[in-house]
Amino acid sequence: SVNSAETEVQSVKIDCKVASRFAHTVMTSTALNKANVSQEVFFEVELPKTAFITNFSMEIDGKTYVGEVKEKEKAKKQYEKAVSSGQTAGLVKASGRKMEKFSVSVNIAANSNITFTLTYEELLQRHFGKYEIMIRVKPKQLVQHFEIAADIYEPQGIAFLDTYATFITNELLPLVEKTVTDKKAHLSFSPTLDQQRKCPDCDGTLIDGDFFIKYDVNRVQDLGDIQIVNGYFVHFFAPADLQRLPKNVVFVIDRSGSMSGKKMEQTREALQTILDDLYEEDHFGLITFDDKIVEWRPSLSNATKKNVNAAKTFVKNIQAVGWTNINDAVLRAVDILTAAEKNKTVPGNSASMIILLTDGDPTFGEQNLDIIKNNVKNAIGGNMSLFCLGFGYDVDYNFLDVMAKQNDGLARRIYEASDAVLQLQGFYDEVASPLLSEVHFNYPEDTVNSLTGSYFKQLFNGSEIVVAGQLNDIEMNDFAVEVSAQGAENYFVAKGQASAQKWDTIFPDQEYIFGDFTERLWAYLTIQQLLDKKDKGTPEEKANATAEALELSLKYNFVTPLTSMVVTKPETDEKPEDTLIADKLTEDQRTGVSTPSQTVPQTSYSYASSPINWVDGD
Amino acid sequence: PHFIIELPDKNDALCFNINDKPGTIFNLVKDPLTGTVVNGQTIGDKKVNPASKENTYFGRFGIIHEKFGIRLMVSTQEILVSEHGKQAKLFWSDNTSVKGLNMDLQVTKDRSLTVTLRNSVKFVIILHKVWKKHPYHQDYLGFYTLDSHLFSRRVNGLLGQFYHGVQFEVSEPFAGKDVDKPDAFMFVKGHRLLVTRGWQKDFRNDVKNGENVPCWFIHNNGTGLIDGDLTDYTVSGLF
Repeated sequence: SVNSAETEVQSVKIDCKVASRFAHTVMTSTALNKANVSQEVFFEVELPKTAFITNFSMEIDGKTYVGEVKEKEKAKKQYEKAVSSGQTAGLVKASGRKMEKFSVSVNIAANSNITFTLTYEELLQRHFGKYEIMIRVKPKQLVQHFEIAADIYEPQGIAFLDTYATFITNELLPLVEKTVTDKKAHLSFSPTLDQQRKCPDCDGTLIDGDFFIKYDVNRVQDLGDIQIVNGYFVHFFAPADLQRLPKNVVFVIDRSGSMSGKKMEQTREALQTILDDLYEEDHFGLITFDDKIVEWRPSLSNATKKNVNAAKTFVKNIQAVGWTNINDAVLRAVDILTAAEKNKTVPGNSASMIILLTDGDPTFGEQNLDIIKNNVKNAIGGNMSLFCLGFGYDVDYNFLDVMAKQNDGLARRIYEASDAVLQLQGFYDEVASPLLSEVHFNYPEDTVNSLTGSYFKQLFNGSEIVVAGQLNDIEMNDFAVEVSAQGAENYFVAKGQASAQKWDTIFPDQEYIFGDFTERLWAYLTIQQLLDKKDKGTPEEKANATAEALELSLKYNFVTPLTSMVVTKPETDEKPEDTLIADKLTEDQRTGVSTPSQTVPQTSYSYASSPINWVDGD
Repeated sequence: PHFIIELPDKNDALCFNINDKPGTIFNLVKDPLTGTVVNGQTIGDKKVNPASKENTYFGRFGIIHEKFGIRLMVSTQEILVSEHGKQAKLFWSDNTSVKGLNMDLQVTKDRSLTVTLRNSVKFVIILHKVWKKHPYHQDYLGFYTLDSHLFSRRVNGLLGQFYHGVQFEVSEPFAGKDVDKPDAFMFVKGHRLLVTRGWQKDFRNDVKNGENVPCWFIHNNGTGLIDGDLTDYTVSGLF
């Protein structure tokens, strides 16, 4: 955006290329300063939290300034130098639930132009049976050439593809062009200046919001789809038509004082629906805790209508008061599940899980986070998975995240807002239908190396498991693959041969797409898994994982939590050369942003209905 | 000063006045487990209106958090903070935000101070500014606990003893001395007290007019509701 009418944004182009779920997005924007004096130009881009920035450049009057990815510590030294000389630094800030914002501003001389280019990459994840690409566009003014273009290449074939945008009106709808063939899709949206206008005589723009592309691929084979490109392979596994496994789930619900009011109310409401959604063959239990641990029943119950109704009555009466004893609550849940398995009161092929919902740090009983993690890990012993929901901003999310990952689960933040009930239900829906458990991927050891994770506790309906690796021989075109897992009716085993396809036949003229996409997908996935390992392993594993993740981040130019991108701004008459830093935010840093409960404490949800005792005058 | 005890579970509130000589220091909160203490010193009016009784208000608060080494002195003039011996002074005349390791302070100019002690307590002190030339009244302070759930069960003090709630029953109301305010009998802590339905003000959102909060008023300095008697809560110094 620009501050003055004499500077105009000439073009904004968002170009997204997806090959086998790996998305590579380039955002380019050009502005021209027509004034006789220098002007400040702002470039702000919101990108998904799950993406890594890979490139940034500014071209000013033919001279290009390119961002350089460096080890964070080294970049920090440069940054500190910049800060000590009075310049500002950080370029990336948290923005809402799904995005983070990259922003930079530059002074450009009279009658000169500037082109900003930002590139980021991400592996699209399958949720509820679809992949989603979200592009946030807020050009803030009319743009001479505005274009969103997306090309999707999926060798498995595209099952369906939908697009919509929060800003698309009936007038703009016909402008979204969509061409979908068997394995390829092309989308474009390029409104003219007049079509962008809010009204015929005004300068306001209609283009302000989120543009979504959602699609899925065809799934047929039990073995999944394996693609071999340039010495790398990727295995996508989400077989169709699998029967659901029965599950044993214990909900562990925090009812400490800080949950009182809205959070407790939303939890009760969400649980009513979640309990209703249990399948008859499932077994379940409920534990509520503050400084005391209260079980609904001492052992698991069948999810019959009668039991579900009884549980719903129990849930209706949960009241928030007291301190937070996470340790004993989770251990009690483990005991209940372990006893059920030992006594064979649950089916042998069932999947066991604990869903913990809490809004704060432990404040009662065992409070040392490392000891709690150890206790939970030792008690679970790989026999069940733990999912943690952190409600609001006062939780130590990192603690929940690590504890969940150590126990084959994952953590999710529940944002305090009117839709918290839907967030809770949505999370449950994702894990409500396990299809397989103990999923093992086997590839011949003498053929592949540098494998990403090849064991998964569960495969959930609507999701997908991705494994990638390198081939020992770049010329190799096929190898044997086996996937084994516990299925609903019997043991699931799929065997087959992976073979390289003829990309030039499948995508004539577009073979360049596959140049290094698979390799970068492998690198992205490996870094993500190493970053997880860095948090949850032994000290030695942590050190090795950190070193390896750093090496890959630098090699593939990814801005990850271990690297920073150093951006040099050109010198101007008023200022010497600036050094700025683009970082990848961690979850802890994201929570450092202002939240309602921090900036307006008097009206925050957390405290609104806690007992407020006071003393004052008339 | 007027004390208000909110009881969300009962959707009700209790209130009582404490009146003593200006200058008396009362203990409002004392938690031996977390080492948190809040004391308040009262002030009176500039001069007493011969037609009315003398009212007192809080003019200074002293707050200690032993574990964090924090001391906070809040008066109608200024805010003095010390953390592990390091001192700072804040003024009511500025919007200020201080984010510390264990304590966050936020001053909203001429209006309020929000204090958050990590994993401990959150409270707001309201500044009531009075016209400087007012013949009788002067500036005073209010103290509001926003989050007290992390205090231990052993917390006491004039406010602290109610942080974990209080059990009571109220009889059917009956006509009292004041036609607009019914009386009732309250059964609390083994006592049967005559209480009056009234209201007190919550000034957090509207510092000038406040918002009425209906409550059961306990007469005679809260006798019967508070543990012990008033002298049990008087202390010799702010810290």
